[in-house]
Amino acid sequence: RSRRVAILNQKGGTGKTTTAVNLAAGIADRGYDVLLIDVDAQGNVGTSLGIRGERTLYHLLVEEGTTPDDVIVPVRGHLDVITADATLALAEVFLARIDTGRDRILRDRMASLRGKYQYIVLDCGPSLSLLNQNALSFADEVLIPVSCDYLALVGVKQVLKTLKDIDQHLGHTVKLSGVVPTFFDARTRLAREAVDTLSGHFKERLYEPIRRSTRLAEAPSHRQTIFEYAPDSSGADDYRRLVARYVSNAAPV
Amino acid sequence: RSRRVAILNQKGGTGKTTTAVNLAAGIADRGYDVLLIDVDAQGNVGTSLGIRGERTLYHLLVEEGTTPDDVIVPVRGHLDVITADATLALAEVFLARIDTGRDRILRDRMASLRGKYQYIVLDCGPSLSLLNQNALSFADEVLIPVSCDYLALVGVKQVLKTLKDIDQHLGHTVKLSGVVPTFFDARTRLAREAVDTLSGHFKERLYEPIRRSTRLAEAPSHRQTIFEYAPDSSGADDYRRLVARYVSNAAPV
Ligand SMILES: Nc1ncnc2c1ncn2[C@@H]1O[C@H](COP(=O)(O)OP(=O)(O)OP(=O)(O)O)[C@@H](O)[C@H]1O
Ligand SMILES: Nc1ncnc2c1ncn2[C@@H]1O[C@H](COP(=O)(O)OP(=O)(O)OP(=O)(O)O)[C@@H](O)[C@H]1O
Ligand SMILES: [Mg+2]
Ligand SMILES: [Mg+2]
Repeated sequence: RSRRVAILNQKGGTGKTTTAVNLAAGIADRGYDVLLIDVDAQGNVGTSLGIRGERTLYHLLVEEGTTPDDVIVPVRGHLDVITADATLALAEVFLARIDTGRDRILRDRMASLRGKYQYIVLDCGPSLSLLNQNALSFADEVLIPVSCDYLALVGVKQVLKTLKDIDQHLGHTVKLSGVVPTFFDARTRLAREAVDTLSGHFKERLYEPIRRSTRLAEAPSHRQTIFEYAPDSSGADDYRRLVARYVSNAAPV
Repeated sequence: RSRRVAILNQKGGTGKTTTAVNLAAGIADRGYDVLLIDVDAQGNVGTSLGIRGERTLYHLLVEEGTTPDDVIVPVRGHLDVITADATLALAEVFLARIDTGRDRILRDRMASLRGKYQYIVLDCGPSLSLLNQNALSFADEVLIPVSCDYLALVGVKQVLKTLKDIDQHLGHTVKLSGVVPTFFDARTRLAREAVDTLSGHFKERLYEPIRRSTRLAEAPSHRQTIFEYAPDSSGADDYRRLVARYVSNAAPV
């Protein structure tokens, strides 16, 4: 049965998309079938991989009769994508105007995909939105990338609260599979202190940090994953390590 | 008449809050009366300055009878703030359910403040949201902080489209007062190329870059502006320069 993980953090620029893309690509490189879903109107997943969907997540959510196959785009061996673009912002308004079950629309639309993919990765946007609630109601696990700075640290509390709300109000339990420190720079005290704080709080669920690396920022400009663009870089090493740990982790019970 | 500027970019983590807080503080330091409004459910403005409003922007927008004075909190000499917190996410749903004029609620609520402040700065969240439409319908100008990386660069197109939509569909013209490159690091080619690209496109409207500086990331952890925390740092120099240029720019015609 498939593992579905949402990459979540309402704080902007904490490395969600970079993590979603490279996690999905790294898992696919190991031969598993992976679906990567862009749940953010910025459409950075498609941008990072050099693809545009004719039809997007917006259509799946809002237009009657759209099936997952209508919006799925194969992008690499073993890696398929559902893209998003600015029209997804209209999906948020559409969802807000539904009276009941507005958090389950994605789950319902994806039901026909049962078992097709071994891993489903959802790249969430920086918001407390109904779209993200839909992603969380569909996912079984969450990975939280946290940049190593103060404002991202304060944002972690809100992420945990979001998960608790999904549990309590929507009756859907999402397992916190891990917290990933990003933009780590061992030379700056703020970053080291951020990792210490996260480590004290999350203990064994803290993943090894992803180091700040210009290669990670350059890869999307070449429409490549870090493994394609700079396979020997620290960014590739760090994400390879993340993939290995994530795949070897037990799926949620 | 007051100048109202929205700090806008739907891309996450491009330095919007850091710019909003230090721009507002720098202008107030020159003796002007400034109101800084947090339009983001993350509430990072209050966090960065060490304050919490009992009542927030949510109350002003959603609760009948709330006036600006009920939610304004004086935080420094010449600097007042309207804070936000996670309840603001509920305001988005509230706005989505209004049939007409859902972009003008903020403007209507703020009407009684006419002339009280010489500058009003609005810190927008990373989204294409009705809340941001409200901020833009209230503002007369926009400053766009853009981090010096590829994904932020592709996001600029969307910001310009957002401004055009406000103009065409909501009949409200917002002047693009400037684009501010952030997280600039002269040693990385990606950053230099990003500034070149922005310069080619925006020409004289491009502000001097704000350099990446750990002090800027540390300041909020001390609940201080950069001018309080590290007045001699490059971060303080860069934002002082930005304030000087912004204040000396002609207000929109
Ligand atoms: N470890 C890293 N080192 C250097 N640059 C990075 C790193 N991780 C991500 N980046 C770059 O930093 C920027 C922000 O990262 P990214 O877009 O992945 O964050 P995000 O959380 O998805 O942002 P948003 O909140 O806007 O969705 C991007 O330009 C990305 O390429
Ligand atoms: N020039 C800089 N150098 C170093 N750190 C910075 C700089 N500017 C901002 N930061 C830090 O980077 C992080 C992101 O900046 P900030 O929160 O201001 O961006 P934002 O665009 O408001 O993010 P969001 O999209 O989540 O609202 C913060 O921790 C901030 O303190
Ligand atoms: Mg992203
Ligand atoms: Mg912000």
